[in-house]
Amino acid sequence: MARCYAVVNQKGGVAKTTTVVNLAAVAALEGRSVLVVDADAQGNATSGLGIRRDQIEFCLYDLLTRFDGDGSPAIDEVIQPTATPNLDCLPATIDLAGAQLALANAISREMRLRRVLEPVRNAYDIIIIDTAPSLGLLTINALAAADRVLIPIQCEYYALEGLSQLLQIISMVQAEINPPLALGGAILTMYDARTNLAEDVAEEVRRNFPGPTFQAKVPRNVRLAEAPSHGLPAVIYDKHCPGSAAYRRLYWEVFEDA
Amino acid sequence: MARCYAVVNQKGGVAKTTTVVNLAAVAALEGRSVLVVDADAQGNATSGLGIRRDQIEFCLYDLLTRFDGDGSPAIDEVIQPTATPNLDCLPATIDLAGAQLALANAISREMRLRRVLEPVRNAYDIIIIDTAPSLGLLTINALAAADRVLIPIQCEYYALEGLSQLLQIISMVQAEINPPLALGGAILTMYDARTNLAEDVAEEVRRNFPGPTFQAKVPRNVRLAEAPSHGLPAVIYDKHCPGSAAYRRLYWEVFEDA
Ligand SMILES: Nc1ncnc2c1ncn2[C@@H]1O[C@H](COP(=O)(O)OP(=O)(O)OP(=O)(O)O)[C@@H](O)[C@H]1O
Ligand SMILES: Nc1ncnc2c1ncn2[C@@H]1O[C@H](COP(=O)(O)OP(=O)(O)OP(=O)(O)O)[C@@H](O)[C@H]1O
Ligand SMILES: [Mg+2]
Ligand SMILES: [Mg+2]
Repeated sequence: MARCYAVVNQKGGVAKTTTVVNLAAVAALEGRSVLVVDADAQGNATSGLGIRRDQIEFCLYDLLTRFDGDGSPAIDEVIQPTATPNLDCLPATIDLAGAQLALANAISREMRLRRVLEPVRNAYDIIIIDTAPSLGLLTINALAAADRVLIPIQCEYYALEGLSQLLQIISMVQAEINPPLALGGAILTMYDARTNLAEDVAEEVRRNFPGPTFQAKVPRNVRLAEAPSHGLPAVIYDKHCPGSAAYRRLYWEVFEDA
Repeated sequence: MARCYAVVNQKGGVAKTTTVVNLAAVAALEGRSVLVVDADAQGNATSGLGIRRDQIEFCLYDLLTRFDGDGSPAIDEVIQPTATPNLDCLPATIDLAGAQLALANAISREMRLRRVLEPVRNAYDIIIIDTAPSLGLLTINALAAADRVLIPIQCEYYALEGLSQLLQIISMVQAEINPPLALGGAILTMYDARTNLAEDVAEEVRRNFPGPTFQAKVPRNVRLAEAPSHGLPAVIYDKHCPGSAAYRRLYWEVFEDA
């Protein structure tokens, strides 16, 4: 039975996608079978794994909005392999931007993603969901489907501001729709050791975050930003760079008990 | 009559807020009277201008969702001065996260912000609206209220992906609800001259963006990220840093005809 992780933070640009793509790739290189679910209409995780828009016939939108029997695709027709062995992707396209509206009146609309993933929970060791910078219905769906929540936090001031709201939403999901959901932990990203700002924010997170803060900090490293243009995770595009080393350390902390 | 600018990009973390706060501050220092409208429930522009949560009695949410006559506050009870002379702020709080739902069935829901700002259009030279990393109803409201759209683009690969969708939404707003809306231009942000990635992306933007790309590039500069923790725009917190110099150059390009 796969352990399912949702990577969530409504603050934009904090390295949600970079964390999903690279943690998933490390897990796959370690021999685990991994599924990345792209629940962000921007589709950055999909393209970061090398899947081009013209290769996608169905995406997560088709699974979320079509109920059984009306000719909707089966999930294994939507999931695609990636260039990395053991690593598959359930892709997103811009259609996903219409999901919130399409599901607005659906019964149990928060549980659609959980239902969609049920048929493949036993086919993978790890499922990891990338979300949009929002606390809307799709992110709630990701929290409802997950066993653990991972929260990337950019080591900068604005990233601290939304944290209490995010934790409130997580507690509501735990209380109302997914009681076993656990806080996996905070991941410190874009940590620039040369500035006081990064350590000040990191200290603030360690003091105030109600769950664990992972030891491994992901440094700012341009190779992490270059890898997506090659459609590869950085841990494959440049496995020796500081960013890749950090994601390998992070893997052992995050998935040690998966 | 104020010229109104919306700063929009659904990609997260591309420096929308940093651009709004610093361009507005430069304009104020140049003697223009400026209003920053924070249309993002994260409230980063509000705190970046030094307005603390406990100082806010009413925010944009109260104006958007209360129609005339039922005891709603007048806009000048909601607008607050900032530490910078000539620079006021219409603040946001987390309440704003409820605006999309509250307005879902309102008549002419896309035009609420435009109506809200009408009484103060003549009180300012420049109005500049910060938006969330989303193309939802609040961002549409900002586009419907604006005369010009400014699009910050981080010089990294993922930031290019959402551009065509953003331009599609802008054309729909121009066709349906705000025909005079003009593309002000693309602003290249977090430009790191030491990497090829930045120049590759910048070149791609200049080639494909259907409007002007401003000459002034905003370099990556940690002082821009430090300023918000002091509740000050960087152009005031550290006016001599490279980031501040870039926003001053950008001011002359963006507002030269305002
Ligand atoms: N440690 C790092 N060092 C340098 N660049 C990074 C790092 N992590 C991420 N990036 C880059 O920063 C930008 C933002 O990261 P990313 O897109 O992963 O964030 P996100 O939280 O998924 O954004 P969104 O909120 O839009 O979904 C990207 O261009 C990415 O390549
Ligand atoms: N040129 C720059 N150099 C260094 N840091 C920057 C620069 N511009 C912005 N930042 C920092 O990068 C982070 C993202 O910027 P900002 O919050 O302004 O982006 P945004 O587009 O408003 O994000 P969101 O999508 O969440 O609204 C912030 O911590 C900010 O302080
Ligand atoms: Mg992302
Ligand atoms: Mg912002």
